[in-house]
Amino acid sequence: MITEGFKKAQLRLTGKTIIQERHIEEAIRDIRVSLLEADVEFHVVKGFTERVKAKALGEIVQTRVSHAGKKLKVGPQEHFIKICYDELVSLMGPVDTSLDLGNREVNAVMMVGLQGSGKTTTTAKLARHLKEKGKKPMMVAADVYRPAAIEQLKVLGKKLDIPVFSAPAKTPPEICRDSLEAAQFKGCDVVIFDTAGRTIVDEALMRELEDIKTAARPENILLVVDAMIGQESVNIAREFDRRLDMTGFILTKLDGDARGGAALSIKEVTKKPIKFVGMGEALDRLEEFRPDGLASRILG
Amino acid sequence: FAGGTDIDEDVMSRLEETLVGTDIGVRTAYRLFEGIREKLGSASMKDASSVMRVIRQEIAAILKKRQSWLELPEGVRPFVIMVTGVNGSGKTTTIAKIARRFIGDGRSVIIASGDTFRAAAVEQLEHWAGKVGADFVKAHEGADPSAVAYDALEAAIARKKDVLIIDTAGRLHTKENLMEELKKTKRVLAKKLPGAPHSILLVLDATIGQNAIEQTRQFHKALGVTGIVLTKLDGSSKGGVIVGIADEFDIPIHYIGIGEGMDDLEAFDADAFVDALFL
Ligand SMILES: Nc1nc2c(ncn2[C@@H]2O[C@H](COP(=O)(O)OP(=O)(O)OP(=O)(O)O)[C@@H](O)[C@H]2O)c(=O)[nH]1
Ligand SMILES: Nc1nc2c(ncn2[C@@H]2O[C@H](COP(=O)(O)OP(=O)(O)OP(=O)(O)O)[C@@H](O)[C@H]2O)c(=O)[nH]1
Ligand SMILES: [Mg+2]
Ligand SMILES: [Mg+2]
Repeated sequence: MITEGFKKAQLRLTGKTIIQERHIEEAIRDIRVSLLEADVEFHVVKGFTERVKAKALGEIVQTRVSHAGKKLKVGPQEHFIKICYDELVSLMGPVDTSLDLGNREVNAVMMVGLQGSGKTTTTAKLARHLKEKGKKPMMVAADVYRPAAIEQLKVLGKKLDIPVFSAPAKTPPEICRDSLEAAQFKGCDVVIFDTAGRTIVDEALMRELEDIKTAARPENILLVVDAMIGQESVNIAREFDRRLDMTGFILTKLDGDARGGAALSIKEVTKKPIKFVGMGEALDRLEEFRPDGLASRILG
Repeated sequence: FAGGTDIDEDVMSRLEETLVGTDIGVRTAYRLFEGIREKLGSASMKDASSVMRVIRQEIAAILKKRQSWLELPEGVRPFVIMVTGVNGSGKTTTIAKIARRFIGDGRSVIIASGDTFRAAAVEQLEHWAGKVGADFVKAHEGADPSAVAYDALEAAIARKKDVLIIDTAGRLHTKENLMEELKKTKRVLAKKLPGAPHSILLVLDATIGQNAIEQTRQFHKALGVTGIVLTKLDGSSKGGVIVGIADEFDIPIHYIGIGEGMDDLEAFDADAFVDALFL
């Protein structure tokens, strides 16, 4: 668990008034193990620990931290934790949970990701969220492969009283393109494409996503990622980003006990913002992303 | 990894990078390094390829202990399989694949939709049952999963089916009430047919990192998992977390999932897995 490592690092520095380089080295090692165990990607961990080490060596002894104007003198261990926390928060910010929903009559959001990551559920959650904000969303069943995928979206649409567009005889690029017109006809102002899950090694399916983008020109392309994902998070995010130039990503299943190290990895490598987090199976369990929330989850 | 000066620092960090990258996990990687330290003299620990060769052997040995195919014992009918795992891991699709295998071997299979919660879960499984040629016990949305399991077992017995496979809704192991629901289903089955469920499968997604260990721990603690299926190995993830799982838990690894089609299932082979791990 990441929290264990951070506590261990903290304990190493407790009670010391003069921090030597080797104390920092040891504390950094604990943090490194912790971050790797939290599924932060190997090279992202390397970069993070190097930055923290450099800051720590420069600042740790006799430091003051100001809290709401009052200057407090803190021990090196609290200062070390603060350096880690600040570095995590700055890594995962700045906060940008906005969606581009302004410049066309019908704006589009395209949901992409690996199999089972939570795209269909998140499509419904996002539609509900937008409806609450006064938009008129329409969900688009662009997964023509998975058994009962269209049915799944229709059931969710019925539950939320949100229209679902489907045209199973057509190809996903055609379906997404045609949905824009259907939405306009129905008076909807935003469409959300629920695409099929796919792996990055499937050339044909990755190409299909590019074709959907070409055909429907979505303003927003969101990568939906399972918070428990492992070391491949970076390769996966990079590949989706390389092909589609995504506008942001969503981390799902954060209601579990996975530390969500993927959030750091993906953000660090793509620089794209985390827009939302999924916090449960229910359709109201979607929250706008807050870096301090995730940082303190990681720091414990 | 800092312990010994007998392994070259650079070799060490490169090996660690390779191992960690497969999701083996830093702690399991450390254990492997310590384990082979005795096997190799300090001289050969400086050479990356010989260290790697021994690590591969070590991993294969760990996995071979758990390599164990799901076989139907004589005289057990219906053989009851309960399929569990976290959300989206591949349970429903894996059931289709397993059913297809048994049907291909000449067995009669009945599938029950124990997921009465998620949108169109029943329809999804119903589609698969039709495709593979299995009987299907359909549940109403919102029906009690234990009641569905009970009815399915009754049907399996009445229709003299060889195998009953019960699908359950995905759930995170942190949700106590949902884990209790699984325990209740297990109890209900055991009461109806002593010995049932004969197999409790945990479906793990190979793209998941270290959380898979905790998933295994909690599902095993709650139910006594009798077999693991590792899915989505056709993706870019290596599923290395299974090594730590195999090392810690005495749970057979039956199958791997290598695609979305009903034939995309293979019996778990430790040597093939290790080869693919370091490709
Ligand atoms: N606990 C929890 N479960 C979630 C969350 N988001 C989705 N799920 C569940 O994860 C499973 C998969 O969700 P789907 O929406 O079907 O995933 P998908 O990406 O559309 O799957 P494919 O279309 O097959 O690629 C379902 O059981 C969902 O209920 C979340 O934030 N928390
Ligand atoms: N590439 C690949 N995809 C798989 C594999 N197994 C399952 N999937 C896909 O993963 C997604 C989720 O599969 P499901 O069978 O619905 O998973 P589940 O565990 O039943 O999901 P919930 O019931 O929602 O918890 C689907 O898109 C499947 O096609 C596999 O071995 N390889
Ligand atoms: Mg889907
Ligand atoms: Mg299912």
